[in-house]
Amino acid sequence: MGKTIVIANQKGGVGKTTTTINLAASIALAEKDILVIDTDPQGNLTSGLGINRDDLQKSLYDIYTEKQPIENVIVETQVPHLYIIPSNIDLLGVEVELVERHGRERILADAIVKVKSSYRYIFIDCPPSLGLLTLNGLVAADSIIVPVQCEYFSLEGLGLLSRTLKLVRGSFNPSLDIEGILLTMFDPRNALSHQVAEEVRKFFGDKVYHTLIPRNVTLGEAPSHGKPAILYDARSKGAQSYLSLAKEILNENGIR
Amino acid sequence: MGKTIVIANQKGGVGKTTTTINLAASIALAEKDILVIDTDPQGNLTSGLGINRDDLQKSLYDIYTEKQPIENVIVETQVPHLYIIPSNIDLLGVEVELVERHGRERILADAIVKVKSSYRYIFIDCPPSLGLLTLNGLVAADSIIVPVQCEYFSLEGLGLLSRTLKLVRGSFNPSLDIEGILLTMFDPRNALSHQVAEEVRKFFGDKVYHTLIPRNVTLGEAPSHGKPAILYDARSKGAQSYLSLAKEILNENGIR
Ligand SMILES: Nc1ncnc2c1ncn2[C@@H]1O[C@H](COP(=O)(O)OP(=O)(O)OP(=O)(O)O)[C@@H](O)[C@H]1O
Ligand SMILES: Nc1ncnc2c1ncn2[C@@H]1O[C@H](COP(=O)(O)OP(=O)(O)OP(=O)(O)O)[C@@H](O)[C@H]1O
Ligand SMILES: [Mg+2]
Ligand SMILES: [Mg+2]
Repeated sequence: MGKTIVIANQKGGVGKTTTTINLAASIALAEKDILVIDTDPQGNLTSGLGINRDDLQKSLYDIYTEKQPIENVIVETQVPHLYIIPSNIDLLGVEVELVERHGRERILADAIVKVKSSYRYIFIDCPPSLGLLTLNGLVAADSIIVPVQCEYFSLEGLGLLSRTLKLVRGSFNPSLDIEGILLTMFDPRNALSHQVAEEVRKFFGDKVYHTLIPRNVTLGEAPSHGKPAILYDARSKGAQSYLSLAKEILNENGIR
Repeated sequence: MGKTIVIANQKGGVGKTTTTINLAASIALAEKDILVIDTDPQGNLTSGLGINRDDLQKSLYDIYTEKQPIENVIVETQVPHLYIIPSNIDLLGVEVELVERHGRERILADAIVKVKSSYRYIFIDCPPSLGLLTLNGLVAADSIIVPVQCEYFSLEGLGLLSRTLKLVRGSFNPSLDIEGILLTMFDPRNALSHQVAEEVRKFFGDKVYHTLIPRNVTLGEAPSHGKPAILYDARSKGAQSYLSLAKEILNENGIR
């Protein structure tokens, strides 16, 4: 119960949020209780699931400032079995506000402990940085999924990410595993896409998922309707690819 | 002389670095001396211009830590007239290291003053965040170019960016103008692309450049060869669109 998976990559726009939304929704639709946590002050996960950030009474920020216990901050989404700890803009201040606080990299980990047993999986979406918010995600997680866009800069960023994982294992979370590497926005007509996929497989071997997420219009449109792709257009390649990823992950984790 | 333009957007992967590389190269090829500054610890601008980050003796970090004057940190690129202050991974520590330092948001601005007159334009590439590194870029600049990817999340991020610009003008840099808004990765076959373009034009009016940057394989491939698109494949749509953007900007600034 409550396997906590962080979805992280310091490179921007590689599909962290899109993966969190659609992977979580796919598993939730298999009637398993899933919690997603939006640790990005930009709040794309929150709005991509149809939650109005301006109306938010409580958010992840209240957990960091110890104003609310985690149970009070979790809300339902329009997807049955899918719950969220939303983010709002106050999170922007957190990195600076907590610079002096002891144990500041463990705040999320300590909060999650209290609700871990209520969910099959907990997914943590991270901002494109290696600051305190992402660090909390890496420290709280059992394992990491790394979305890698099939582009040169994204490939280049893997060295830095690997070094960061080593550091985190060395100092804060020795049991942080790589759940898997997910190739995103794969374009089969594009030679560079194939080259990046090859390089990533050389480097990470069978940690790379067989499922490739193709570039698909549905994945870009669905968040503008506040829905995961599977509720917006279940037959789309985008929705189907994340369904297939969900099956791959559930099989690996021995859940059918 | 030395108009300083920051290229910023907290949303990841919208084309900040691609725009900095290709806009700067296009103007440099018109034989104007151009300086680009890589303020992203990820260093995509640096590697995209063919500079080996592991061999770097000096970088932007030395300016922040006051170990080197700005003149010592500027290096040539393989593009005639194009110079760079490179970034390396040490920049990751800067936000935390400088949290106590007085005037920490002005360090880049104060350094640039000494070399401003040597260049026609200075372009500052920012990381996908609103932290101290981006703030230094916003404070140092005369104006900002905002690349906006034709996708929903990128559109959504404009509200936050506008509020940030207001804050920066209010507290640090009253004369920060919007140089222009650049629609990137535009796909004419994609209804969402058109919707985002429309929304952006509603919001920003004639600040939006007429030049649209199309999705083009060349723009993704060129950095893997350490070159701007115009040296990699000058006839590509990608290279041509940034050439056209450069003309638009030079005309607006009264330079032919
Ligand atoms: N497979 C896909 N096909 C088409 N569009 C996609 C796909 N995956 C993601 N997108 C779109 O690309 C953009 C970037 O994706 P997303 O926001 O999920 O990346 P991210 O890594 O979370 O970005 P950030 O670093 O800013 O948090 C978004 O506008 C998203 O809707
Ligand atoms: N017009 C385009 N056509 C095709 N690919 C593009 C285009 N513009 C950018 N890219 C590619 O898309 C990815 C994201 O672009 P880029 O890195 O320039 O964005 P960024 O805003 O600087 O990202 P970050 O927020 O991580 O700094 C890169 O791999 C780049 O090569
Ligand atoms: Mg995201
Ligand atoms: Mg960049």
